[in-house]
Amino acid sequence: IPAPAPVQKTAQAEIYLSQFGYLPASAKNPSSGGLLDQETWERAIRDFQSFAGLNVTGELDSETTELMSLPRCGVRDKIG
Amino acid sequence: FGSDSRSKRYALQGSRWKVKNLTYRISKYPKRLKRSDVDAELARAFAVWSGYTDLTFTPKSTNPVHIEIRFEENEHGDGDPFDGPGGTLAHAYFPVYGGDAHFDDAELWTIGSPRGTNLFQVAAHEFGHSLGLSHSDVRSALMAPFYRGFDPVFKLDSDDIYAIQALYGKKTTRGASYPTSPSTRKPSFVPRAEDNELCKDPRIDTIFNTAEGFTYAFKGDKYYRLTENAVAEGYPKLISEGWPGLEGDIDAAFTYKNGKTYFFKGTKYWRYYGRQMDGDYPKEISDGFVGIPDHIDAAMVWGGNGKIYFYKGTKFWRFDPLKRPPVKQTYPKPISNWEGLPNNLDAALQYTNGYTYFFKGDKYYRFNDRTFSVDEVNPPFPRPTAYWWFGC
Repeated sequence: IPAPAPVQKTAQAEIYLSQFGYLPASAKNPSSGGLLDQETWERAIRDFQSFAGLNVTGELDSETTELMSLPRCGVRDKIG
Repeated sequence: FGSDSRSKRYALQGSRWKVKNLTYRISKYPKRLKRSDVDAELARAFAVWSGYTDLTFTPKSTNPVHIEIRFEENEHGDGDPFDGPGGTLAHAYFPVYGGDAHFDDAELWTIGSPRGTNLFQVAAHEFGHSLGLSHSDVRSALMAPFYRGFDPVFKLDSDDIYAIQALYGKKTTRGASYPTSPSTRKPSFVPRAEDNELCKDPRIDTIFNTAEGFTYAFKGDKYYRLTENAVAEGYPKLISEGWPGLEGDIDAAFTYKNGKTYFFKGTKYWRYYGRQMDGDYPKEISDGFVGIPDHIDAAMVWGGNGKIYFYKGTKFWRFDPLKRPPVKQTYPKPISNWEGLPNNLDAALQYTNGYTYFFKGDKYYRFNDRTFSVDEVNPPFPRPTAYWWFGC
């Protein structure tokens, strides 16, 4: 498997966080213009960092984007 | 889950199967693995869960089944497309949504190897979803969402065990299951010693697993099936009845990842597929296993690299069927390389819990594949085989 390229852009992180249940599904397609307020965005990152056992910073830091690029199961972490 | 200070633990999706005897079907196989290998690995993956519950999993070749398994690429009809190598490896549906499991066939699925993506581990995880488990935030849990690389000494985390037993209760039945390591085996019944020859003399000729996940010990012309606690009831039986055409007093045996079991005695060897002889046997060891001596003491497939190891006297050989020559010039090597092991072994086994075990006389050793030495635990190894393996 090619070495995972860390998730660079916020857009990819948005797709990832909505794919795995941290953001509303609408965010999965950022081109739909689904605007996100800062609080929702930061909470989503905090939730993911907490679930994954990372330092909970609320920021898309390198440790977080690195983990987002690892191979994983496609089932959502947060289910309704 | 509670507040941010919540303790880490498993999560249940909210649905489960109302029945415990489930069926499954592999309706689309991966491109790069042999079907028989995939059958064996997925059976082992299901056995992870039946080892701790009364769930049973029966493979079928036709629908209807409870759990359908498919290896697909990209968009595959469920609106949740795969993404090529890396990224998402597989997904599965909770019981309320059908329980099916899909694997991304763009991945390099491997068996017993640190290369690629380990099929057994990912399948055991996905089948957890098929049974109603969601992701756990315990990083060491099988149900954690991230693939953590090949683990030759796979063991289910207690978090996973609590989760599956919260849904389906503890295991009450005996029989073929994903046994815990013998270090935690406790005989739940003690056969009358006079009934069990192995209690009087626990030395065995060989011990091996079959592709179905059963463990057998051979002694003289008889064989015993071992459960997770002891010798299964109704044994010993005659080897010649269990494996028609096979002699007694076998020196060594192992089941390779092709699902076939190989038996060795003196200068000869036999190959079986299940209980049927798989061709015109016996053949000379020098024919089929070039570079391996006659009259070996023990043999096994090591979980650390999937290669076959033979032991005789003070030496061992490594046999790799995929290489030419299959035995490098640098072999044999001294058994003392396997730190803590004695020479002149009787038997060796990679048990279905992933640990490697060696047997000599009335004792056995558990080998730590990570430290490459006999496990240093309490009570220490070697331990009495009769108590821990035969339920005496």
